[in-house]
Amino acid sequence: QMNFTGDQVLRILAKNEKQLSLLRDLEGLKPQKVDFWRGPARPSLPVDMRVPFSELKDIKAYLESHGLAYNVMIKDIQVLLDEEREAMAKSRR
Amino acid sequence: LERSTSSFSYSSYHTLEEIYTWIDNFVTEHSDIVSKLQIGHSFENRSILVLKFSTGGSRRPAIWIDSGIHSREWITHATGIWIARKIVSEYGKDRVVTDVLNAMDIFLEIVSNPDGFAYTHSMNRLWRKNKSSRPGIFCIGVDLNRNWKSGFGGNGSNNNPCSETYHGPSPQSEPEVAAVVDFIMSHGNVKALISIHSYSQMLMYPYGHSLEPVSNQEELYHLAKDAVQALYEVHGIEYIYGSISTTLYVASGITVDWAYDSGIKYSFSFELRDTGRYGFLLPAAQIIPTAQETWMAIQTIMVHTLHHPY
Repeated sequence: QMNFTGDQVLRILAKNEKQLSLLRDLEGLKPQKVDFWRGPARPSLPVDMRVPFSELKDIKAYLESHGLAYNVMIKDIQVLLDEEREAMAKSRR
Repeated sequence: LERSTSSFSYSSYHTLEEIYTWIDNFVTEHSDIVSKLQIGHSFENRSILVLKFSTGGSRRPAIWIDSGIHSREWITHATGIWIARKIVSEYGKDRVVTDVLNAMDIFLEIVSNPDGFAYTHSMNRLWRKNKSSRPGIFCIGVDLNRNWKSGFGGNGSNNNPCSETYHGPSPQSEPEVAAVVDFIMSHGNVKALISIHSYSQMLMYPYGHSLEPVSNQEELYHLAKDAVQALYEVHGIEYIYGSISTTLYVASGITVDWAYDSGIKYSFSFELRDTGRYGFLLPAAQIIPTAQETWMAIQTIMVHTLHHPY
């Protein structure tokens, strides 16, 4: 099983189309690093992006340097995955 | 392996093996109204199974429901399983379900992407695509919701095999998509198609590949509005609704566009809840409430289809 310890999901609220395209650029800048759970669609919709722990610093710096407001939607993915796995095991028992 | 569905937990997530065992038990226990069809094999040669709910007749008008085309969206498979049980438990009691099943068949494909789903349990919980591989291509998997013929390869899909929205080498190149296309086209009388995804709390209809409104846009808009209202009344979860390209983003090669272009006027795509903070990792405690609210929306669409034959 892949481990997602420290990976976070950031929820980003792009103010306009320009900021959305900055987010789309990320997929090219960091190929196979950022995983859009909710892709950049329109300014009225949030963008949710899973970021590996190793890329967090870079990505947050990129967002802040471009004035992209974000919050941490999931602080550590692996914690939720462990809870999910435990719930499945418990149910099976 | 479980010997009956009575000990199956509908409020938990399950592995592919558990779901396939449940399907066998479920069909055995409700053989008067449910049968299991194998419509093909996945890339890694797993069976692609469809539940058929029928009270008789032949080639009746039908409703197609699928879940799990994106494997990490576990809430969709769980919702599909719950809906299957709801249909058999309500037939003969609930007027809507009884009326629908006395006139139409329902086909339910709970695991549309079995290889990807198995992979989310074995290796990568956040895997989205199928598991196809081709000589000379470094990355694995095609986004099955970009591999349909309608608008194939257009905006909102990616030609890069490493992308999460890679559309594949050609339309219906993926066995998981080709199996459904062949089944629906050979059936020839499917009147509604509902494809269940997660997340972001939306109910959408074609088109995704273009901003051009479909011919019965007005009807679909009001039907989506009614369905979303029925969903909201269960647990107060708010959805937005509209055509895919104007509500979410342009996406090409998607299931509901292909269905609509194949003559299925009532084609919808659900993006189920995450209640704003769990994304694909919705806790199992939310399976039942999610399924309950989704069922009310699906019933709304089924009734409309029943009352508006074409």
